[in-house]
Amino acid sequence: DRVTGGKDEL
Amino acid sequence: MNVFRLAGDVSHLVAIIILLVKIWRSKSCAGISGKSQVLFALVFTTRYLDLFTVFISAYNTIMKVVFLAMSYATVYLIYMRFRNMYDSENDTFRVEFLLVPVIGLSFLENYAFTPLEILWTFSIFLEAVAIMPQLFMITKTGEAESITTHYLFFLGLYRALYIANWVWRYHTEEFFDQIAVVSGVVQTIFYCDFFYLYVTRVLRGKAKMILP
Repeated sequence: DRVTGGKDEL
Repeated sequence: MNVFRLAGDVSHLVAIIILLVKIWRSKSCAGISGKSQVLFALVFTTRYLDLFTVFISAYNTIMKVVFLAMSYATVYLIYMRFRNMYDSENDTFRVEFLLVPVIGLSFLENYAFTPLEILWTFSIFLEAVAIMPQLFMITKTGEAESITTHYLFFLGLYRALYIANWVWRYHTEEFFDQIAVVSGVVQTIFYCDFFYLYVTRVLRGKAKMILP
């Protein structure tokens, strides 16, 4: 349930 | 991207700019906790390492670079450029009391036991407590210049808007980042006392916020 790899949130 | 997150990022950017411009124009960092600024630079450094590993969007990359650059510029101004104005006898919060638990917790509670993920988790937990030296300094001096309170207001508002963003994303895209949400709620709770004082004192036109 999370963006894998890079985080799309700052 | 949703309006809450965009507003949050803008609020965060405004906070950082307010502080940087204040220090630069007043040629002084009196009343500013250098320790908190170092902790924020550490937060950005450990959180944005994925700048080198993955490209998400131009906005994401640009904002990360801007936040990194401005936080290091602020630390530079405090500890190098205007170090003779740095209020070290009031900036006495023991940051090791923050770093040790945060490091321990990020090894215990994370999504993956990889360097990048543990550093990201560390940055999330650290950001929740990074403002403590600054809030401690204000209680110690008993006052804060109004520009410093505006800085703190936008800084606190940014993560409150992120909470709205997480509610929105949970209901619209089933997105839920437990570590970020729990830490973000704790972080925002730490500002509640300040928000009350900010609204009841600073917005009533007081030149500076004098603590009761």
